[in-house]
Amino acid sequence: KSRKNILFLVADDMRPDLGVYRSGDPVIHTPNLDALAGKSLLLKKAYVQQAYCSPSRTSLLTGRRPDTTHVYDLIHYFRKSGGNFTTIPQYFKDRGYNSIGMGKIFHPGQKASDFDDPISWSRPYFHPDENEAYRGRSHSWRAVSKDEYNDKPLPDIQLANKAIEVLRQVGPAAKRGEQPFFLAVGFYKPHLPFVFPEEFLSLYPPENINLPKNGYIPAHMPPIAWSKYWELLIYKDISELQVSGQPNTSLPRDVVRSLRRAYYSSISYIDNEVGRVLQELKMLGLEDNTIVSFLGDHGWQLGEHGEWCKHTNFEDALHAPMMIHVPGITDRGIITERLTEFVDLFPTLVESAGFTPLSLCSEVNSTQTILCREGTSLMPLMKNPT
Amino acid sequence: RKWKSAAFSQYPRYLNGLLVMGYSVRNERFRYTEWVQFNRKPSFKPKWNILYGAELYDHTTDPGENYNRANEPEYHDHRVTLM
Repeated sequence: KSRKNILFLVADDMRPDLGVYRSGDPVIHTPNLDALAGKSLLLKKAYVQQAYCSPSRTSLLTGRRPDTTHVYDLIHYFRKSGGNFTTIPQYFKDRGYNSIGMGKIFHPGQKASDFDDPISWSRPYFHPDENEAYRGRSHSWRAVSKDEYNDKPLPDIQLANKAIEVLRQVGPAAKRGEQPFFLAVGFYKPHLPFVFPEEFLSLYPPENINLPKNGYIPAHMPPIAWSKYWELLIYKDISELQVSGQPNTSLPRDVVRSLRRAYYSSISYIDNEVGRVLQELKMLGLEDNTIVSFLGDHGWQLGEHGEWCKHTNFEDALHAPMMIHVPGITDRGIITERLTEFVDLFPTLVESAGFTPLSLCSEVNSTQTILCREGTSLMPLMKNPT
Repeated sequence: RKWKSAAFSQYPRYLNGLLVMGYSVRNERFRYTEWVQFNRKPSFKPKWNILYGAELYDHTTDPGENYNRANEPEYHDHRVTLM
């Protein structure tokens, strides 16, 4: 019997401000992700294990918590610091899948992931051309004109194009039941700087952009809970404001509104690129035999508490979007508000693809165990979401 | 089977040359965090008795996490349970 394919979609720094979550203010325009959620298990209370890219990604991709991977920063690589753990793409590669990765799945770089953890993939990894014009530190956000991005394609547009190209290559063999694919597409936005096609700005007129309801630090907050949002302060347009990053010294209101507007526009831009990939999956007739997961690697603070970026344990930093479409099981859409964790994804994908459930890791020490889980399969929530 | 009743997260901070780990537990009602000293190598274990701060947010009345209740007497029993 042929296995189901897996399309594994990740967005960088995307908090659950999607239309289907109704959490944004204003409601965010994400028709493609809303449609995917409408035929998926939508996890409305999914929490990451650490609100930082590499620790969170390493955790969810290995199914282990940071205290097992020993990855708490962007420098350490789990195979050297924690153990030689099997990752999600590696698991499927080892079982005959054509495992293909592109964009930001593992945190990139030699130190963090030995350049995207080569053992996880069946073929060389793809990175789009990250044009310097789109990644400089002069501006925290920028709306790019059509002429400019047609001339110099934005990285996430390149990524969606590549994903479509790969689907066309591997789709026929998968459809014939010869070799299923595991295709991981890691979009770079809405991560700073918020760079997006200018047409998405029109979805969010300035007069519709509100300030956060909780603009000050929590009463009686211990100082150690605070992060000075250095990731935002490095941009010239922000550093010129002479803000310190200290508690209750947030940005001018017009800057807060502009950043929120740009972040929302970036989410809608990524939604559009995800939609192009999903449309191709449908056009190729692969939709009914492909599991699709989508997640943001952690949340993001958009001025709530006067805080920005991630790097905290506040709800806005730890709460992230996650949804899983399993053909034949979630087609009518299932919403759950039960508490779930990103370490739950690995065992869920294994089970939903029809493999033997993973064993629970030893509570004492699992560093020598190559394959086990610290999370729980979400499959029971597909049957009983309450 | 019974579904899990909590989600766990953590975040490290450096403070005067020491590593402090904020361990956070979220259940249906609360988010509770303890910032404790953390030994990196070789044990990778927290020292639960060396506390640098605690946060308790009641999401039924305060979804925006605006009031830290960790030291309020009426929340003492909830805090003990979450600890």
